[in-house]
Amino acid sequence: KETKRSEAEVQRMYERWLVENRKNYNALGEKERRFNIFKDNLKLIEAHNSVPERTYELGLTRFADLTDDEFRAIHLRGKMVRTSDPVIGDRYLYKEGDV
Amino acid sequence: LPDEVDWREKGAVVPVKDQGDCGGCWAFAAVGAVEGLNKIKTGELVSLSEQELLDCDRGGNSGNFGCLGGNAADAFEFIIENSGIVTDKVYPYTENDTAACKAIEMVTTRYVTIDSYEDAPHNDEMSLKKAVAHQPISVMVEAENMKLYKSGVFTGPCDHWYGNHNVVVVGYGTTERGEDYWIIRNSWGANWGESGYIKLQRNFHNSTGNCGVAIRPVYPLKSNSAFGLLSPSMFKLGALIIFQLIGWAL
Repeated sequence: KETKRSEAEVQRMYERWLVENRKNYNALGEKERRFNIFKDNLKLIEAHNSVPERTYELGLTRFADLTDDEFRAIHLRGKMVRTSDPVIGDRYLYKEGDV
Repeated sequence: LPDEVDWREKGAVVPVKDQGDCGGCWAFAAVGAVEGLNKIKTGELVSLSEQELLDCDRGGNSGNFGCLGGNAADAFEFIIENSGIVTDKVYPYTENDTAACKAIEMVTTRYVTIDSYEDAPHNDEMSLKKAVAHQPISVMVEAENMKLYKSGVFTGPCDHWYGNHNVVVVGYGTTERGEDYWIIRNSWGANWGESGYIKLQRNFHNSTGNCGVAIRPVYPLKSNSAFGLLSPSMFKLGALIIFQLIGWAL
């Protein structure tokens, strides 16, 4: 979905977001490239939030200038694989009637 | 089991931290669980050092790789083998893993120990609920679509079979509309989500839990007597004994 906001309005939102999140881009053309990603994320947010009865809301978090691939590569580094086999304790095993 | 639990209200959760552009979620999840357990067992809430794990828990047999990733279980293993973990103040966070491990003299520094760690029963949200009723629990979730989360009960979409982000479950509850949720402490700063937390759908139709939250929960264990040396509790105990001895001598 396209955002209903004007380009100028989105640009103002982006500038405000840059200040709030203390973002600086040094590379040539980086700010423009990030702006396009920001716009894509904004569209996603507006599309999600426009559906009534959603249980949760999306917003312009500090990751709003990242693509999904970039976000995954930088911030999602949890590894399921462990060096040893897990020991499963039964102290918290749920039994009917637990208090 | 209680209908709701929130370890923040019991003072067992330190303020939300920010891992920045370092993939050290595993260290934050491990440290968060140990901080909570330490508060429950000793009455003391101490902010502990993720940086020590990032710098020192790597290489050899460790499955952790600093900012390139890891898991909380291997971090617990390190804390046990290292005979404890030092505080944030002693070994502060730098958002990178380029420095060598600093040798902190454990005898003269405050630190916190754990005895062991184990998994809660896998793929069982009721057991996870029971575990969270006792202490904060480290879990792995699939967090790709949490990137832009702002508020409310997150229902996905996300993969239910594979986690890629380590976080700490610090409670659970139910909204007025009847939506059950886990209270999850993230490490993306207090400006993300609900002041750094996310409510994740609980009682999912799949045993894995939504976003895989129940696949493989893990928690540290600590006996009541396992105080860190030079902790205020130990100081108090030492002072009491000294005063008692002086009293007897007089």
